[in-house]
Formats: sequence, structure tokens, C-alpha cells
Amino acid sequence: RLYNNRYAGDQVFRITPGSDEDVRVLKDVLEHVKVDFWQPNSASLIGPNATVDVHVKRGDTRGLRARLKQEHIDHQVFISDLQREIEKQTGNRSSRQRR
Amino acid sequence: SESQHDYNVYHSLEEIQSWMFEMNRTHPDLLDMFSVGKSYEGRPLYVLQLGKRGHPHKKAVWIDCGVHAREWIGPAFCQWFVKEGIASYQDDSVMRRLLDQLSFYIMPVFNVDGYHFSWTTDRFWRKTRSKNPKFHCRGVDANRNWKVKWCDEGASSHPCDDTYCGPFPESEPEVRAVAKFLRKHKKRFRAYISIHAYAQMLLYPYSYKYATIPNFSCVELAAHNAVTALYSAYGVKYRYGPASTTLYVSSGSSIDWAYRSGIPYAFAFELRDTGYFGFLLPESLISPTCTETMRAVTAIASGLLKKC
Repeated sequence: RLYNNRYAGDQVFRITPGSDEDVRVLKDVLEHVKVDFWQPNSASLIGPNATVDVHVKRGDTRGLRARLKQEHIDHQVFISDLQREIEKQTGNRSSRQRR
Repeated sequence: SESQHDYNVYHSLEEIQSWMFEMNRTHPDLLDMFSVGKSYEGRPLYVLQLGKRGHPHKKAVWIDCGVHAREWIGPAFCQWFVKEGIASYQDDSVMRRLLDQLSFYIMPVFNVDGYHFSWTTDRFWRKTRSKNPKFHCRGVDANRNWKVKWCDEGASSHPCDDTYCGPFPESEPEVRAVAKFLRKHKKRFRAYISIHAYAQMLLYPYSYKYATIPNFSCVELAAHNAVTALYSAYGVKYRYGPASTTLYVSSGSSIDWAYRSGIPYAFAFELRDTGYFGFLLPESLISPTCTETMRAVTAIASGLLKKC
């Protein structure tokens, strides 16, 4: 499996904080979960009504989803399994062939 | 061989470098390959000069791809641009005029170490692969490391952050090598273009401040023409404008450095998409993405041959 299957179960969330308060709460929430910012590049750049895409590790997806729900912050999953999407991106070419 | 190179798939660093050697070998009339230096891990930083040989001081356009490792559509576009330039030189009068009157310096993979690492170990690596003995985290954001308002708003001074600006400006050998080359030839360069993903935007200076550039009307016109040309291919809409307001404020970026160095037109493209596949743009979208971006870049280049 590509990358030794390390991304299996990882997800990418798209989060849309609606207000300044949402932004403040979201920054706080994301302080406590190790996520990889896809867009924007860092928490400091989060702004109201601007989408935030973050790569969330498999073990953190449920907790983060619960927190966002609890805080009534709009969110959706735009990639539900990163490993599967990675494998789809380069078709069925084997990793050896790729490497 | 050249005919076997598939431009509709993503290629590893080795494949891209082999392709560059092959293209250089088979098109000596339009291509010249050279290196501007070495990366942190010692890899050569190859550049292809595309254009009809002619006056040594022909005006020039710089295009770099792959500053951020995980943005694979960038290197795919740089390969596409070279292929299209050569394939259409004979029959396309616009491309022939561009290649007769301009030299395009194309760097398919700026961040060679990071790109290789994103193929072998971490698909979502962004930064370079430099080490700092004082910290366990590696890498610097190569688009926060340029000597212009370095490490100010929109960049981080923490080595573990993805927008880490580095220990000092041009600390990254990749940035230093390109900056040195551009400084040496800056009188010739009319445009600097850096290819990134994703957001579908065309950005120009300034990134580090909310201010209007002196030649705003010409740059705005060039950007407008570019996104109009891009839209004409598949109806994909790009936003465009100063990076600080269109995206966000960030310091130490390559387009601000290029502009402050005297290159009158500096652009950063954020290619497809707007957040459906993100960095994992499927190979089936390489062709439309590169075709539309080709129109935008040639529109910018054509504008350089006119007076504004």
C-alpha cells in the first residue's frame, strides 16, 4: 500500500466558521488537535466565513467532529478516506513503479 | 524517450529529471538545460531555458513549479508548458512569436528534496528538507524565506510550523540559488511566475502589506486578461488580485521579492481545485488544468510584448 497505508482512515474536514466568535472557538479547538492545515496555511490565518481545510488523523476524527458539532460550527468531510484518495490519484501504478 | 513521457500522469523527481535531459537532447534548437545550484540534500536544481536561440539579452520570463512539495499539479504544469511550447512552435504563430522574442526559464521542481520526500514518505510534506540542529522539526517554507519583509506577518518563526520562515532570509539553498540567478539576470526578466495549488487564484504583489503597486493598472490588466483566457478553455473561474487582500497577508514570498527586485510582473498561480480534491487532484484533471493555465501564462507573456 502506498506510504505503508499510513493515511488509512485519515480525513480532510472543511470547516466554515461563521462569526468572529466561531473563529475564536475554532482556533481554540484546533490548538488541542494535531491537524495539518491545507488551507489556509496556519491557524493564525483563519477568518470568518473563510473555509478551513484540515487533514485530521484517523484517531482524532471522531473527537473533532463531536467538538465542532458541540460548538455548532459548520463542517463537512470532503475527503473521507485519504489513503483511498491517494491511491486513486496515481491510478493503479504500483508504488515501486512510482518510486 | 520523449514520446513515452506521459504528461497526463504525475511523475517522480527522477522521471522528471530524465525527461528534462531527454527534451534537452532532442530539442537543442529550442531548449537549453542547466543547473542554478544544489539543494540542501545535494540534488541539482535544474532549469530549462525554452526559446529560439537568439540575442543573448532577449527578454525573459521565469516560471517555477513545486515550491511546496505536496502541490504536484505544479511540476505537471511546468512539464506541460515545455511540451506545448515545443510542439506548437512550428504551427502556432502566437507561440512562435513568444519563443522568438522571449526566453522562458522553467524550473519544473523548485523544492526537489521536498518533492522526492512527498513521493516516498509523506504525501503532504510542504516545506524543504533542511535540518536545524537546535530543533527536531525539519524544513522551511520556501515561500516565506525570501529576503523581503522576512518573517513578519503571515509567517512563523517556529521550526515546526508549516509556514516557518527559516533561521535567516535565503537560508534555504534552493531559495538562495534561484534568487542569485534572478539577481544576476534581473535586467532581462520581465515576469516572474510561481505555480502553486490549490484555490484557483491568480495573485500579484503585495503579499506583505495592504498597498497598491506602482504599476497596478498594467498588472491588473495582465491578470484580468490571464483569467479571461483561462476561463475560455473550460469555464473555470479564477479570482485575481493582490495576494494580501485576495488570499491573506504573508511575508517573505517569492513574488514580493521578485517585484521588489525590479521584475515588473510577478504572479503566483494557485491552480485547481477549490477544495474537492485539494492536493490530490486526480490525473484525469491534469490535462484540463494545464490546458487552461497554458492559456493564462501565454496571455501574460503576450502582454509583455506590448506596451502598457
